Amino acid sequence: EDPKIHKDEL
Amino acid sequence: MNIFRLTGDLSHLAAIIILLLKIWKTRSCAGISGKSQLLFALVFTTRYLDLFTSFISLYNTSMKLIYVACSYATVYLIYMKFKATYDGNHDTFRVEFLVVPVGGLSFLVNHDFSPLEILWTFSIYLESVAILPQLFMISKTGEAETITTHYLFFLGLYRALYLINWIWRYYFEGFFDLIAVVAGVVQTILYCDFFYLYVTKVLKGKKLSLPA
Repeated sequence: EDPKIHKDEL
Repeated sequence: MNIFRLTGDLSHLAAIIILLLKIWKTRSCAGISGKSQLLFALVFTTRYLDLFTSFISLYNTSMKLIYVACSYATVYLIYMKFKATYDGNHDTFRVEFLVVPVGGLSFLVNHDFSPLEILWTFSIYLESVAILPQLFMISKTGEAETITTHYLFFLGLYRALYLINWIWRYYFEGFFDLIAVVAGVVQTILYCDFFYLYVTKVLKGKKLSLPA
């Protein structure tokens, strides 16, 4: 899982 | 980016702006929980530390900066500029009962045991309960100004729209973040009672007041 993936949400 | 996510973000922005304008125009923060606003400032600060480490889009960066700036402006207005109007006697929720368990949980249940990730998780958990001091204050005084209820409505609507966004993303992108979803469900549930009062009272032109 890319830990960055949820950071596109606010 | 789907329509639910976008309207969720805009709803969140509307809530923040409504609150700032209410305080600024009336020169008063009566009925507003400074503790909830402090918690939201802490939520944004701990969540958006990735502003320093990764760039996602101009939209993402600008919204994060706006949310952080507005949350600090709100705290400034409540605790500095209009401090005399702050209703501290009714804002008595013990925030350590939220921050300490949430802090512990973010260490135990997270995606990755790294400082940024733990702080992100902390912010997600904390956001889900950060409105409790405000709801507690309303239950104590038994009423809320109509403009304050509009603020709460948009703030609650934002996470509800995010829930639909996550269902959408699960089906069309295979995206699923259990931590965000569980916290988002908790957060939305906390607003349900308020949503009911908002629809049955405020939208019919009545002031929100609770039975004594």
